[in-house]
Amino acid sequence: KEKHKILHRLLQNSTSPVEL
Amino acid sequence: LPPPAKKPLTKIVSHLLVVEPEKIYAMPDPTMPDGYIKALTTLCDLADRELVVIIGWAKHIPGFSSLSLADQMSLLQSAWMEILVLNIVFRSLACEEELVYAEDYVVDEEHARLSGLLDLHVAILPLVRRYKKLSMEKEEFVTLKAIALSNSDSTHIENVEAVQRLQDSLHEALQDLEGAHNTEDPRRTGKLLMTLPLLRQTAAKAVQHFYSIKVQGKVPMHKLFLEMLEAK
Repeated sequence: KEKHKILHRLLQNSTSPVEL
Repeated sequence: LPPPAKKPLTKIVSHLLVVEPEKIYAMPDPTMPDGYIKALTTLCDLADRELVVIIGWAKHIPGFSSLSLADQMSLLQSAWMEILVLNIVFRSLACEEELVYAEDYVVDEEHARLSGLLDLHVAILPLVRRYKKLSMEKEEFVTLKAIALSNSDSTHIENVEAVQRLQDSLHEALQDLEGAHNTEDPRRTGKLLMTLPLLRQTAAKAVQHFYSIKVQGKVPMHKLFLEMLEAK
């Protein structure tokens, strides 16, 4: 995860999850 | 006689249409001399910005954000180039043998040859022809793109069942869409899904292309694009 920190950070920036 | 009224779209497809990202612009640097370096710098910068948009889009796919963060990362790391390529292909459907990398960056064969993009151009065009033959519609495109992400065959998935549920719901959405809108061809869902191997093959060529450019080190690349290339 350390190697992929931008992807990690962008995914964590929250928008409310959309449920199925 | 008026044509029969179309059934309403499934909730998932309607949602995917709403969250479809806005148009993207390449904005080539006017101060750079034309040629190979400028063309690739433009494309790498465009890809980096489009990746940010794709990550935001993925979070809006119903069910995606319920996956663990690690599984979200794994799916995106496997499928990002397929999504980038599918976006280019869909934008190019109205053109003749041209690729619409962005609204302001439409490349024909001659331009591709002059700017060192011919390999990429030749790799992507068969996919454009395939979807043209199918007359792929926007509803199908948004659903297929979400399917490509969920079906990325990453070997690092923690919760295989959860990813399977996501695939099933998107597959069902595509089937419902075709059931409601394309009743004249009962095999259309299959025909669309059968394009996915060519999409993967094309994306693999594109990754290879950009990886060689990264190794040569002559073209500046932003961090997210590099990070995703390295994940491959």
